[in-house]
Amino acid sequence: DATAVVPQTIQNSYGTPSNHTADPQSSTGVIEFEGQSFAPSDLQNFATQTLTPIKALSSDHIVGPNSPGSAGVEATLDIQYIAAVGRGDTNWFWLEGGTAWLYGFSTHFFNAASTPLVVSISYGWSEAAQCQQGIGGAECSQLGVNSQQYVERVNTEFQKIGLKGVSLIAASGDSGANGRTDGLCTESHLNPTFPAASPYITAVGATEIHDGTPLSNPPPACSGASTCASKGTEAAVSYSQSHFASGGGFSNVASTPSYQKEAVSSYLSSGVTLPPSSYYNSTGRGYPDVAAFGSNVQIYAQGSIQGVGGTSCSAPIFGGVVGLLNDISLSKSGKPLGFLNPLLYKMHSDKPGAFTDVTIGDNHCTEEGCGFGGSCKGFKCAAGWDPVTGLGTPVYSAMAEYVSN
Amino acid sequence: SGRRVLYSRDSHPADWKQGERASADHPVRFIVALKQQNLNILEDAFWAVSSPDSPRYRQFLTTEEITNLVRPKPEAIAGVRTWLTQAGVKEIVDMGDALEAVTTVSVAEIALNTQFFMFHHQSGNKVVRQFGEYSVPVGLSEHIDLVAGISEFPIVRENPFKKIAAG
Repeated sequence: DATAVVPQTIQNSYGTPSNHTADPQSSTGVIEFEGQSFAPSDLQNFATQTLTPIKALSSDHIVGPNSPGSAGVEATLDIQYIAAVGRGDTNWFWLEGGTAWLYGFSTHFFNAASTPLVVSISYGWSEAAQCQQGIGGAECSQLGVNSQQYVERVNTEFQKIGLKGVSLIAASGDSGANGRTDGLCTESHLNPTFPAASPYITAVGATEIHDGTPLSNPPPACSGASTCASKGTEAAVSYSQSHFASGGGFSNVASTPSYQKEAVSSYLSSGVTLPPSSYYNSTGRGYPDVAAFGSNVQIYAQGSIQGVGGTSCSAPIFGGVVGLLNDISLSKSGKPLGFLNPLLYKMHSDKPGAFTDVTIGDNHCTEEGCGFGGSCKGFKCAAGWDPVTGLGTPVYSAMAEYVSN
Repeated sequence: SGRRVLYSRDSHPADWKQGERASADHPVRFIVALKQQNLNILEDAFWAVSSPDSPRYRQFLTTEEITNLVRPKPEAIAGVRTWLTQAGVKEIVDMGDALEAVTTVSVAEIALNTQFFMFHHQSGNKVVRQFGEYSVPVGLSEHIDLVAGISEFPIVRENPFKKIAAG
């Protein structure tokens, strides 16, 4: 199966520092729903068993009705990897205890007196089904509350949060371009995921390692992609190896924002094989923006080290990287980076070496569709931005240099 | 008379089963999202502070500045507060452009002219949700974007452990 990922794999592949002094203001956090709790003892065991120094969370940085006795895998994964990558940063755990889904989180978060500066959200659902799952049924549009209205209101709340200087990061989904609401791919359209498809959030797709080699301990020095290439090749997750496909595509609610117009246009005109044009909105916001490991990531839960997969892994890993970049920004200017996408796309344009371009793979399959014979459509990776792995995975040293300058 | 239906739920997600009427004293929290003002200015400011080429790059605003920018019309806030109070809501949290009601099923049923039920998920999860129509006073409906927290069903996901066995 997929090559396993531990914190040292991320250091080795992305060049994130093993020794790092965080700015005291720098903070990262994970947002949970569905009662997903974490156990501080699991986090400590993870730190011990993976030889990763991790700051324990102070009680005032655990928000909501966290119940360590019934820790969930999602929450456990999220906090372990954002903390393991963003070493030294102050960590937050935020469990949205209300039942108002993304609107509840966003309005509570905005109004909180103190919040983390980087936030990772590993949850999402069909952009169109915010109506069904979030507000009501298919008929709700005639009654003044509809999916588009819900998405637009949450997008406004995301703007408010970004305007305060907080970086919002979201997983791009685990059911390919088609999404999970039509698992057998019977409909003649793809289903973008929200909040990943929001233009006001940084969406992260998932990669896996091909031809990986075992890491020694301590890992060999690795300063960037070129010296790490021998550790394996990153590809978009595949159904055959990772048993899911990374979410990605184009929003039906939000149009292409200016920061990615050039990148999206290049992809659509590149000659890469595309789904039928009626299946997606080529003038919509393209997602994801970036990618990170999302296959067989090792966590400590329920008494042992176990492997998990999904863009749920990718979002907190990238969130940890952003925490490190925020350290640089805060140390130099006293200000965080805030909403990241205009910076990331400009960085890619000015310094392409800040990303490892992932050109292998696609996001055709849903778990049901490709597991049981459904014929699913999706997008292929290509040089430059693509709606599978975005701009690529981080090359930390180049990103740090760019942010520093 | 005098009510506008915001939504009428006549079905629920297949993995949830409708159960008994919720008890009258069961706690309920819902958020009335009020229509905001100056959204074009908000969006312009968002892009200005987020774009590296902008002279306002990273000149972030405070919570208070942003709240003042988008604050709904005073009559919207006052009207919704009065409606909730008259319905019996005793705790109202002012979030600037939204009011959160902390109350019980019986009061929420009066305020929203609806009924709440217990819904059960096969995983064992339970949630109290309204079923059928809910409505708000017709004079206030123009000031309300949505009411959140009464008809959403949580997404109960598969345990990701099942996707990949440990390597």
